[in-house]
Amino acid sequence: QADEISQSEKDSELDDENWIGDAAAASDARLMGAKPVNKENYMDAVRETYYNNIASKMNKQTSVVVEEQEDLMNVEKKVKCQGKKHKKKKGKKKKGKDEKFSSEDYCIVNIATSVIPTFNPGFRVWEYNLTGLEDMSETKIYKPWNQFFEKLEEKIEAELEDDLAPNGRLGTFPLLFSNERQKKPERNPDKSIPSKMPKDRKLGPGYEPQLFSPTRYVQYYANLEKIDKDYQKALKNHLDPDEAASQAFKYEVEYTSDSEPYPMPSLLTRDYLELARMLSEDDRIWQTFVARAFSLSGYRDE
Amino acid sequence: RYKGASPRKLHGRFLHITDMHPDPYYKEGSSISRVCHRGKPKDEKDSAARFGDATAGCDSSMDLMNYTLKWIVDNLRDKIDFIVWTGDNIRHDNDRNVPRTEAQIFDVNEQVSHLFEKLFGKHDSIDPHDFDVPVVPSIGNNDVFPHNLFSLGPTLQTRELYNIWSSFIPQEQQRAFARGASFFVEVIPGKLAVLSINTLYLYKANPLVDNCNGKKQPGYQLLLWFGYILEELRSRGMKVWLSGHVPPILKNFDQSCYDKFTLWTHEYRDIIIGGLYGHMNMDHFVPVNSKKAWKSVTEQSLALA
Repeated sequence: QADEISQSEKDSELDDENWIGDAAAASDARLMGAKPVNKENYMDAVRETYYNNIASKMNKQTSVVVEEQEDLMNVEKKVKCQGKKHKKKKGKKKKGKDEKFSSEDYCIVNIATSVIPTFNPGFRVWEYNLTGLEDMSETKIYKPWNQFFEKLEEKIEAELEDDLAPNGRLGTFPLLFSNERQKKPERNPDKSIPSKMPKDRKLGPGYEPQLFSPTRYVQYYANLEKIDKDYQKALKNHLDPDEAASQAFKYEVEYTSDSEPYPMPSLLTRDYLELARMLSEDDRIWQTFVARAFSLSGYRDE
Repeated sequence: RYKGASPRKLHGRFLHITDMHPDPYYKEGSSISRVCHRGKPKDEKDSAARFGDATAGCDSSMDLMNYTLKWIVDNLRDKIDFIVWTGDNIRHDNDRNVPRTEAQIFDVNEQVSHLFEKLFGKHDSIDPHDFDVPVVPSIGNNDVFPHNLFSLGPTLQTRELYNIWSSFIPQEQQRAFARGASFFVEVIPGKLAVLSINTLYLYKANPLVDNCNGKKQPGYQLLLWFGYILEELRSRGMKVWLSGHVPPILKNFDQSCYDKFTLWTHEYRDIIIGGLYGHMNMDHFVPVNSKKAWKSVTEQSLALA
């Protein structure tokens, strides 16, 4: 039964991802060269699979919050009209499977433009928050890294040699004969799966503004067509080829993360999710996003 | 590593550069339809420009790489704190007349490495690990031979790669690197690290990757390393950027590797700032959902049970 459930779930997951897989098959066909194929299709798949999904979850969340607020206001009005003492009442809870949307559940994978001219060459300069670093000038002393790495090797070896307990489950067997038999087996015996983040840990720089939080980026690109024109022109002006190249070759700012039409206030996970929602809902913004994805090369699927 | 070194002035900026694919066979004025290696162009549009032609399908000319790095040195070197460099430092295997060899792949990687050392290293220091701008490279699927295939170390490839990157990799990580070709650099000592993750162990196009569940799987072993490193960085109060060549999305990773990798990034969200990847040549972002990953891992465990 578990197999069947797992298989059907897998199938539906695969359906979701098939489109993106097909669209990106072009990437595999392209492995032997750099000519872009079906990239617009791929970007559409990204929008469909990821951004639309986030937009729909965020919108659901918004409508639930609005409904809850309205319910609460109605209850308060009713209480006031009846002249009774104000009682705190919770808004109705939404029934159904919808889980609460939280930006904490997401991690952002940043995928970069290449230097190879699949489109125009490019790279990115990230800016991050340094405020508070000066207050951390006192560094605690930890054991040297070489000691850590010696231990690490032992730990990994031990973990890999523990063949009797492929998932740690058989490892609990001797407990039956010991006084510790009442102890619950470990919840995460597979060491390739992490334990849950301890509850007392605060969200890091990717989620809340703090030291090292990314704040902005500048995307640079080299407009190859323009560079070649300038280079040819400089050659015609009797410049030496290397001089002409030095004069013509330059990177320019393609855009910044805070530029129109979708300026991001910062680069926290919630900002990316908000951008995903905008990209899902606004075709004009989407067009700009795709043009930037292709480094303003004007690329279109054939 | 930084003992005795005066503290660097920080600017709050860093560079991410990827997929340079320099091609020593690139010839200006050759035919684009013959991968810019040879032949008379059919017309003006078919002629390979000195710095390349967008969307034409050729690799980078050596000039494109050299002038790019020169531009970075002239305009950014003094304004950035570190460089994340996510691989693919050699041409594609797209010309039957000149197939790539392992020696050639290492050779060009070595040349590019030397260039980074020369441009961003600290010239007055006797310590080769001392950089004005620390550089954190990671391995691309084109940097290995055969294409995409990379096995668990220690192997000749991991040893050769260590030799090429020895100035970028902290010495105490030599053995760990020999095993998994991953490492990290404290780009701001004691405060901020960049992890260079060998994503080829999670990449489904690597014929040696079946899943991340078996202990002999390279991905499983990579995740063990990943977990111990993250835990240690957390205990030291450090924050970390993840970096690697192949982006951790379902299209690229085996399902179990994708799920487990996503879980680690989620459960260490108190220290992980984000992830920087290359490989796909397009500027975009993908939000990955950890709840979905937890669900998938639980179901897989159920099925296994």
